[in-house]
Amino acid sequence: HFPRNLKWQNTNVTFRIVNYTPDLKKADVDRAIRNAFNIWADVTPLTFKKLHEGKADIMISFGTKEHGDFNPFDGPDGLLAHAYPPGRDIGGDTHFDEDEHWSKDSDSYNLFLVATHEFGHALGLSHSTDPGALMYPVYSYSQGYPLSEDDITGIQALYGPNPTRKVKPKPDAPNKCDPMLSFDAVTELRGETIIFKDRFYWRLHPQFAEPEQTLIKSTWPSLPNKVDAAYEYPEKDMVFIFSGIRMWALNGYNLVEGYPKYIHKLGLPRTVRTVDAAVYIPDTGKTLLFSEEHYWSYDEKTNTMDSGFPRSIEMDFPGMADEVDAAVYQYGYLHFFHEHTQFEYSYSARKVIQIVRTNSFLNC
Amino acid sequence: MPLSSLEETDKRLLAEKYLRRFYNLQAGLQGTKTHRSSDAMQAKIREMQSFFNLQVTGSLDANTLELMSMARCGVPDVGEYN
Repeated sequence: HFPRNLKWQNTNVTFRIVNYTPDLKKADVDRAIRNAFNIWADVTPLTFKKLHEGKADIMISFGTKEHGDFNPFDGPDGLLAHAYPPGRDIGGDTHFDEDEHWSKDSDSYNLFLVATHEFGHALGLSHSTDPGALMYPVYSYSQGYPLSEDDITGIQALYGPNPTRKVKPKPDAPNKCDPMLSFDAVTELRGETIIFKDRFYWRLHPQFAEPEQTLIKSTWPSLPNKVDAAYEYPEKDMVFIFSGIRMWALNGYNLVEGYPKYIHKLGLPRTVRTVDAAVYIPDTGKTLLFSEEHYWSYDEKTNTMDSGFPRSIEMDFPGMADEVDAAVYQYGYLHFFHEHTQFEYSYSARKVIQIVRTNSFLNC
Repeated sequence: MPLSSLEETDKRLLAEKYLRRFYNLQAGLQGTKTHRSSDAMQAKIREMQSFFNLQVTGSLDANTLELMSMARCGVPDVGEYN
């Protein structure tokens, strides 16, 4: 919240759209603004009435550089918008930088998402430190319902809950040092390590002391919100991402055209609906694909599945759990993750050499 | 002292602008290379790193600079609202 917990004193808040961006149809701007207000109306007793003339509580406008409030914008990118907390005159007013390109989707800055964030300010919310919250200061695109538990707790602390409607907030961002932390997928990407968990990924760079947490959608808007498995095939500079029965390919941070493809194209039987973990072993040129209690071996050179598979994980990796959530090969060792446990497995000695907590991989 | 490279100057200017706007770094202090201005800048960098759950070093490391250059909302993150 802002200092002194600034808020509107009545629940009927008015707004007026003073001018429109030429980037979108007028109707699309109206819809984005109305939908943004509805997001807050759904979780509070607030109602929002549109005015067509005169002074409204929340005056909405598009402007560039210095646009009348001595709080200038900065041209393309950088600052996208700002809003003032509840109060008289400029209080509640919301300004969008017209030097940005506004869109209805993920092509450029999504007006609905930015408007919903700014209206959070206009209603009395300050910035959140939770990267999964809508009120986090940095822009990221995501689909679906935009509010997290943190956003809802914040707004309801000011206005109380909506007496009739119930909505399901997005879960908070996973905490890297949670002792019960598990991973969805782990892969290398050009010398970095990428760890997928829920809607987020951590990026571990050899020169960064701290892992960096980002929304998957923020970097790859067309990837699903949940990743099951991932592996890097460095010979082709490709990273493969699995979610359900589909797989995507990345070249660096860019998505490769022609994907998603069905995982069954790799030669997996149709009965396999998810790949739990995948890892490429450079010494053998094979990629191991894990699903439930079994694994398959895929030959990257011939692009065929090796015969004699599936085999039992428990039988071939003694000392391991019978299922794996994620796997990665580093410095001659296979790291298997299952729930909150990490198994460090020597591929040459064929045995587990260390068992530690999953979160130790994130320096916890 | 060696002169800082152009790239380093750019990074410092970016950081000063960012901290002035979002962390209330006082204008005027950072322009002169005094002990006090350097301390003020470091304290604000620490504040920003702490807000974003970065490693709190007080220095302009790659993570910090990357975050400073991301598209964002123009409302200050912490402190009294102006």
